[in-house]
Amino acid sequence: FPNFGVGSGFSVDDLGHHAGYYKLDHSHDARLFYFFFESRNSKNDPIVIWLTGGPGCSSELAMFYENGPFAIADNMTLVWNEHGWDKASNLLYVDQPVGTGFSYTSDRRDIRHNEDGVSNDLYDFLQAFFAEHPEFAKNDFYITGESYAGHYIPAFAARVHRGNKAKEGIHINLKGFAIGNGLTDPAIQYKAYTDYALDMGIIKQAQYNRINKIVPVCETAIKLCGTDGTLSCMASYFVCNTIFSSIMALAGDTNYYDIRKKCEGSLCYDFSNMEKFLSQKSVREALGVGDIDFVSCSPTVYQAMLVDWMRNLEVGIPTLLEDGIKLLVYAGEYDLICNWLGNSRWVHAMEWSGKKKFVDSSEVTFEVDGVEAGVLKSYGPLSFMKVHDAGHMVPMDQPKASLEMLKQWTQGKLSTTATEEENSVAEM
Amino acid sequence: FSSALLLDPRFAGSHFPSVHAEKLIRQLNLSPKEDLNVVKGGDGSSGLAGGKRIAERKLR
Repeated sequence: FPNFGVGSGFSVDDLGHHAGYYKLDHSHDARLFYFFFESRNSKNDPIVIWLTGGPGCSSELAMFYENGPFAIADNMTLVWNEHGWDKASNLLYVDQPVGTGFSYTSDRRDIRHNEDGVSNDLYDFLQAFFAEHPEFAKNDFYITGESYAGHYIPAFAARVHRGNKAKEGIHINLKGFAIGNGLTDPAIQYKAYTDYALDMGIIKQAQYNRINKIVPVCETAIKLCGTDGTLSCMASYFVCNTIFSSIMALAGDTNYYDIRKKCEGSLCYDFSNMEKFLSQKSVREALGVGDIDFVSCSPTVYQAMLVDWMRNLEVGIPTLLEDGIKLLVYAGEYDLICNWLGNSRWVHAMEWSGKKKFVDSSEVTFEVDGVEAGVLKSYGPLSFMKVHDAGHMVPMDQPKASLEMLKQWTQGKLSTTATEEENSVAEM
Repeated sequence: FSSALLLDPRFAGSHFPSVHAEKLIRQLNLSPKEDLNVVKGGDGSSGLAGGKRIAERKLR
């Protein structure tokens, strides 16, 4: 990258940073744009792919503002992110679904509407990527992401697992998947909104009782949506979002990504430097994107996923756990929109062979530099962590803790290094 | 049930995903010029040659 304040002992020559386009196999004329950052630690570190949510927001949002190798300074130079996830992994960012970020098409039929389309595209991409980088094909592989990626990630993990079993192409050494403040099981998570809002003092008991009257209608609508509904899924989107908008009508200017904060009018965060940086000619030339637009968040992609929104993506996870693929679900404690309570509930409700042992396991503290950074429950391949002092974007709010969490989780040390605390807190 | 719901005016307006998408963009102080990254006609500007499906470059 130009404008790059190197410092910290790296020569600019070979930072092991790559960017590229992949001509999407099963598409009319789509191309996916991606970044690949080799690990600052070791080439043998795991490959970690990060998927941004939205749906329809670009991966560059997380890359520059959460866990990427560098951040953008106000004078449009790049500075190292001391806690970038490329300190413990070879890090992949993909602008997806098609139409997001620098990924583009000339044919609107390439717009995806469900997780089959999204996960097939990502699987095809991985096959091409590992063909281009065979030296990394044997590395451990982890899928990570946030928010609406709570839908993408389980679908993508299941697609990779299916492809491995069917020997469809290059074997991908899938070891685990992690979901940060995600939306995975809407029925459980939408029901948790009022409980979380009441617990955190956003609404009062009378308001809780009134809004909760919508919950049964929402649950019914989601059941009708099921795994292949269309109109019913749209209807459940409208019904269930009435729960959330009713809460927000009472919450005023509270930032529902981090209830400790306020939004000024509609402005909650300022990520405009990213667009400014990526519009610079020198940067575009370095990336090889020419005059291809950059769509930071795509309203069209967002709306195209409407039918997908209320689908339950938890259903495919138990099979992966039974086959020993690890799952880490984590959530910043001050996020409302994908709050830790709703995520904890669907994780505890999952039907798998280790369910009872997981539910009965004790909460332990997750410490970083001797300070409690979160509360963790683990059994076998499944871990759930509530991260302290963080909202929707945990790597942005707690960079050190999130890097340490990634390190310990990928090294299989997450549950062993946490401090045992015999305070088995009953699940609320 | 579903079609009746979709035609119910109470669920119009602010519940539409287009409104939510635009709100998300304003919340992050973003201003994408386009709603979707769609180019006119298939162009090979992404540098793919010889049937290769990936064109990658090192960032220096």
